[in-house]
Amino acid sequence: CCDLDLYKQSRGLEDPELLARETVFSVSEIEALYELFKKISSAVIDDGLINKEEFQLALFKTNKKESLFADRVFDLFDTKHNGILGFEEFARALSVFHPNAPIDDKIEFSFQLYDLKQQGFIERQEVKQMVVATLAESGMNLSDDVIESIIDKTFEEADTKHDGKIDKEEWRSLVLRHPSLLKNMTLQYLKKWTSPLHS
Amino acid sequence: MAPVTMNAFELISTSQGLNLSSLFEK
Repeated sequence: CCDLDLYKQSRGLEDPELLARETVFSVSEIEALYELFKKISSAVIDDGLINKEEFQLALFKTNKKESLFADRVFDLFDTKHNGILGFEEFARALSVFHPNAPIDDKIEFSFQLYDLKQQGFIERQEVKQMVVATLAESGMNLSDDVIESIIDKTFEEADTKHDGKIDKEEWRSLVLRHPSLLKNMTLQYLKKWTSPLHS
Repeated sequence: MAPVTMNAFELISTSQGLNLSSLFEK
């Protein structure tokens, strides 16, 4: 009757000190994060775990929205691959988004995010799929020619090995040249939000 | 309107699904 995986997930805040040692968060930040986690994880089913619907609800404030990227982010957070997030998974993943997290972790996470098929490289077709999804989400309409030109230009710059794909090394060099591409990998908000001054 | 000179990843990074700060908003 029961999903055994549900019971393997740790529930509750068991060892904030350990989690603080293994992430960039302080113990009080972990505790503040746990309060947020409790709120998100009780939005649909109050089971101390975040499912995809609850994650989307917290992101978009509606569960009606379909988003390729919200799915990708959820799947990357879900390191146990069981379709639900325990607090540890949630805290470890968000740690990468902390302003003090190492840049290499942010580069790695963003690469995995865009490597839709998890092949170890980002291919042109994946970039097109993501551009089209982004445009559709925002209701922006661009002709296929314009989309192709944007992608051509991006590959001209990023694909320095000229093999039609962007590998991790090329990705790293691209984002180091254009730090704005990693802008959404840092939540300044996270630092402010978890500070004791936050009301 | 996205200019053709825009990097595709710049455009992608504007997606609402990648804006995790909204997790912290009520």
